[in-house]
Amino acid sequence: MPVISIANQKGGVGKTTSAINLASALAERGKKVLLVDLDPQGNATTSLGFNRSEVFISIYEVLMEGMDAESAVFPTIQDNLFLLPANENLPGAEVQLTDRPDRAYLLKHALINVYSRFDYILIDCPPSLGILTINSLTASDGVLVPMQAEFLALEGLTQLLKTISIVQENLNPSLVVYGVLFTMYDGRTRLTREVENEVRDYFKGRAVVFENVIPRTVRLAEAPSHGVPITLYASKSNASEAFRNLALEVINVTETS
Amino acid sequence: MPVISIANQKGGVGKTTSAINLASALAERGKKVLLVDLDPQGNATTSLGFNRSEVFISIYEVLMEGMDAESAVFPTIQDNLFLLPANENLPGAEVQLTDRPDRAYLLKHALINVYSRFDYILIDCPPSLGILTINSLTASDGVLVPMQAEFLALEGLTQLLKTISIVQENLNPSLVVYGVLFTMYDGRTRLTREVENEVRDYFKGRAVVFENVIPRTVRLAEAPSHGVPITLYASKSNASEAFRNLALEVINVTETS
Ligand SMILES: Nc1ncnc2c1ncn2[C@@H]1O[C@H](COP(=O)(O)OP(=O)(O)OP(=O)(O)O)[C@@H](O)[C@H]1O
Ligand SMILES: Nc1ncnc2c1ncn2[C@@H]1O[C@H](COP(=O)(O)OP(=O)(O)OP(=O)(O)O)[C@@H](O)[C@H]1O
Ligand SMILES: [Mg+2]
Ligand SMILES: [Mg+2]
Repeated sequence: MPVISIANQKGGVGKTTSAINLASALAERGKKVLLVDLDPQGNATTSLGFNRSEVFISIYEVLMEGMDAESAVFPTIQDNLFLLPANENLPGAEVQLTDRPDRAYLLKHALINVYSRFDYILIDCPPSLGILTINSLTASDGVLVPMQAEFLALEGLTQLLKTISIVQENLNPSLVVYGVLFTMYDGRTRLTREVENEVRDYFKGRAVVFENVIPRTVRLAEAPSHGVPITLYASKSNASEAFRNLALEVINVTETS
Repeated sequence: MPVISIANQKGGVGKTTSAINLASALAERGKKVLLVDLDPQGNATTSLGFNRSEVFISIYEVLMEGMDAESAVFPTIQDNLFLLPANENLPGAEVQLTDRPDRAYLLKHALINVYSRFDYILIDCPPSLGILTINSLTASDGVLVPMQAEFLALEGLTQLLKTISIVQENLNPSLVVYGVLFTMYDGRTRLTREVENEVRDYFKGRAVVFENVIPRTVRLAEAPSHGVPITLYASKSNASEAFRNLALEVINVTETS
């Protein structure tokens, strides 16, 4: 029952898009999947058709007020896909957590009550290495790192790997990197191919770089406004196929780790 | 002497790209410009050819250790363009600032020593509404909001405007919104045009939406790997022209506010 953080502090690299659509592709294969929205922006919540201001029991109340996670799990438009949403209180959590000694373990403890119900738990992280992302890494078995094949994305990778090893040493020794996923991929540009080669060389023998890449396609940017994953919005599209192939790779890498 | 925050908590919308290239376009017109890198990722610092691990006096030492800002101002490859860089200590600042009662005003106080040397100060913000972005808004005369014409970007706009009005009420009453800038603009997609129309309607009579948009072009993603702004990397490109036109609009809106 792998718990997977979808994390990268670089902004706008497709964390939310990867979390939603990988969760959906896994659900399509009959896996029972919980998606946790741990980003104060609440984009995963909105992209699955929920209205953040109408969610009264969310990840905030679970972490900060001790509500049972079970009561914050909602079914979504897709069978087998469930959401633990964010609401408008979550932006306040980071500051409120500073004084709590157990602050890094709150999510891990909260999810204990729901582990047995799901085959996969995916956690969408905010674009930062703050306490919310630390909670996610501490609660997870592995990390999936979405990244764009662009120069500035390389910069952030070393910072992220440094943070992951700090969490491994102090909070969660069994945490692994499941893999790096190329997103918004445009194979026509030289820049993309150069960065991709650099990343594949860098990780050779150290961590998986998924074979499948997610192509840049406006369909992925449109789906959130309809409140559905790509597999329902444009089921026969390249993007849906890419996430279905990714789901196979993820099943393989999580079941052999 | 306007101080401008380049801010939006939504990740990857082109904050750093806008900050660097607007600063460069203003410098090209003979304005003396200081770019402050307030993002722990340090992308503005890297994109101007600096190595973060070799910067010993940075915005971190200025904010946290009381170093004189003057000693952290570095010339760049372009005349009239100066950088106050970030280094690898900056990721620690957010947590370290929680206990300081004056934490929101540190940047405002630090910049007092350098105001008189520059015609413009631009501040590149991280993808969050945490204490670093609050420092930037408190130290600024106005905010420039880069945004993608995409659905998820709309979500974030209301959160950002809410934070700006909290800063106006409590920390900086004279703060204005200089304007919203469309980035990575692709006029061929229906989604882009729909979101653009929605934003222009929403802001009519309330705030400027810049006429000029920044087109999506790989040249902008390539320039950082060469450590130079677009105006030096590809001076005759559409992207350079777009930032030159933007500079004219910004001069106009800052000098009439
Ligand atoms: N493959 C793709 N093709 C086209 N657009 C995409 C693709 N993936 C994501 N997008 C769009 O790009 C924007 C950024 O993606 P997304 O919000 O998933 O990134 P993120 O890493 O979660 O951002 P943040 O750092 O703000 O949390 C969104 O508008 C999304 O719809
Ligand atoms: N107009 C554009 N066309 C093509 N690529 C662009 C454009 N603007 C920015 N980029 C690229 O998109 C990525 C995101 O841009 P950038 O880093 O400037 O955004 P940001 O808002 O500063 O991100 P963060 O939230 O992480 O600070 C970068 O790789 C950048 O090079
Ligand atoms: Mg996201
Ligand atoms: Mg940036």
